Amino acid sequence: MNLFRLAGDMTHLVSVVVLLLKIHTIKSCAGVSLKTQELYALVFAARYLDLFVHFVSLYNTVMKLVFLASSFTIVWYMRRHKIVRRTYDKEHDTFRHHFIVLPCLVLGLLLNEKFTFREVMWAFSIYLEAVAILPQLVLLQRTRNIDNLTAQYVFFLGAYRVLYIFNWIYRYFTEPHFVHWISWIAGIVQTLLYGDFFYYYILSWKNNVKLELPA
Amino acid sequence: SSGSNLKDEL
Repeated sequence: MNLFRLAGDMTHLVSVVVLLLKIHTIKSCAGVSLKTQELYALVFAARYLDLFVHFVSLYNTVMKLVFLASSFTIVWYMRRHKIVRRTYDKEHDTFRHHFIVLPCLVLGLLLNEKFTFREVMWAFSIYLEAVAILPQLVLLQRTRNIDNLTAQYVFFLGAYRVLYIFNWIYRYFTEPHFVHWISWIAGIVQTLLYGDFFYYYILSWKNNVKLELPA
Repeated sequence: SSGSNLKDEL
């Protein structure tokens, strides 16, 4: 495992910890999109189907369990927790996320590395992950007062995607036959979606003002 | 195989 990959996984982990910290300790999910969180829960459920079938390493197994458990925990908090759910900004979280699940499933059925259940689910999860951040980005645009933890959550999530691209470039030059169009194209699309956010995040950080995304 | 070595990513 190269340093980019490890750094990517760690920023992914940090993003989840930041979000859980906000939800668990502040008991608030203001500015957090439940739609995006539900999509991530679905992404991990579909991708990690191989958890008990295909063993890679202890590291992989533990990380998969962490991402599965944390995504479902966050959804549970936002839907069921007495205090947290009242802070959910339902009116502004209106992205119709169900409508992107079906196209991703169709794409997974059409474009996959092998036409087996697990491979189709894997491709589906890659396509879905690429667009899962959209409801969150839309909600941020509509949020007047983006708190630091929410902004940091999205920043770390975006950083994870950027680092994964560096990881692929590194692997491409160091491993023979390392070509993966499906995840590369989906990964690049996913990273580009953060472009706008990164621009305004860095701007707000440089000028030391609160983050605000233009609608 | 080229298909399986990416499955070591998360």
